[in-house]
Amino acid sequence: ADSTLEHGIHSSFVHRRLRGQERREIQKEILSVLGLSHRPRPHLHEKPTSAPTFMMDLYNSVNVREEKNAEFSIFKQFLRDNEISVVGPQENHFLADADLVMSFVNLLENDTEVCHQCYSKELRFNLADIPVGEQLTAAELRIFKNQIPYNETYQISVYQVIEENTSKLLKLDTQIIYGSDIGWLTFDITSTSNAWVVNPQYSLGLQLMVETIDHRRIQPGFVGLVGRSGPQEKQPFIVAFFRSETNHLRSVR
Amino acid sequence: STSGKHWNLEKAKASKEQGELPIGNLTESFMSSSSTNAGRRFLKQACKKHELYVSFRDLGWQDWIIAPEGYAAYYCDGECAFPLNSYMNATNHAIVQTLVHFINPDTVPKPCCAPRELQGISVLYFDDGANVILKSYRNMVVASCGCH
Repeated sequence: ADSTLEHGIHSSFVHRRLRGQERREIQKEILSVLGLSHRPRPHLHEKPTSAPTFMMDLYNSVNVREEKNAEFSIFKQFLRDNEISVVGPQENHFLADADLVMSFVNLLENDTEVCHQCYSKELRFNLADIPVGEQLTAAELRIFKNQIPYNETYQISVYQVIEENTSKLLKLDTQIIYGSDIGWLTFDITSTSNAWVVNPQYSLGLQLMVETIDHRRIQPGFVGLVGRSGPQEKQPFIVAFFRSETNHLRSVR
Repeated sequence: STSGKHWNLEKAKASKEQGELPIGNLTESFMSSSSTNAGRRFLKQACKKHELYVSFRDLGWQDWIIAPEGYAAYYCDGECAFPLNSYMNATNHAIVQTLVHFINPDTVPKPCCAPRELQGISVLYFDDGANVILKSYRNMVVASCGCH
């Protein structure tokens, strides 16, 4: 008590257990403060997966800065001025302007390890459950690449599927990689994600294609891209950054 | 104004001073405290920041809230009595409000002890679809209290 009084904080609570009804009421109130209509009940993997691990890194980066900066606006400026080591400079830039960050897990994948005739990797995400009043400012697909013994140059391209069961695709982003590269590759899919948020029915997925320098198509797994059959902590996912358009208003109860 | 609303405010304050628990005490099982001196809450004290910890863990939410385990929200409580200059962070209007209260104590209440500065927190949690959400919430933590 003395130490808290020294810091100008006074403590006057008596600790006691809440009854069931009281507890439920408090839970309801705190959920309302958090802007949630109900308590989420996620079905989780036993092992840590890639998206929560990445999001935890983001959280830690934000939290360290929040503790150092009393004012929220100062914290955001600090993020702009300083690169965070855990996440890349690009995520750092997006994070500085974001009020909400969401990760989306891959729901479907036509994996080349299963389909030996397939030269593209299909991924699908559900971006329908975005909270109301959030404006998407940036989105990136993150896919892990393992090292391979062939140190050649490859081009990876990400396409948006325009029509199902046809070859109608829209190129979104490309990257040049080397066989020796290892780590997370990021592809800008902001425009497509915005379209999916507005019209979820157009969310037909993404396709990933890999070519050699002489435009020979090869299987994505061959260059070390991790798919659905890979380890949980290296699964592909989307991370999207949002800015709140309006202040959060609690509903009247 | 001399509406009955002010009477209700005074009555509510009076009943609180007579021994009703502050609203925060309803929530104490998910808060931690370093003091157990129950008698203190009946003493008239200057407007101050008080300890109040919201524990997501004690609410049984550790299955969907990844971080933090909880946060120090604090709350403001205490009396805004004359002279207000001796109390922290009184607004100019609070001083005027105090004077009007002196002139008409039965109808005009004293200034209220309330947050003057608030800070945000970030919460990391799962939604129903096992997607992960990192959200910044503004105005969640009392940085300082004052008389308004």
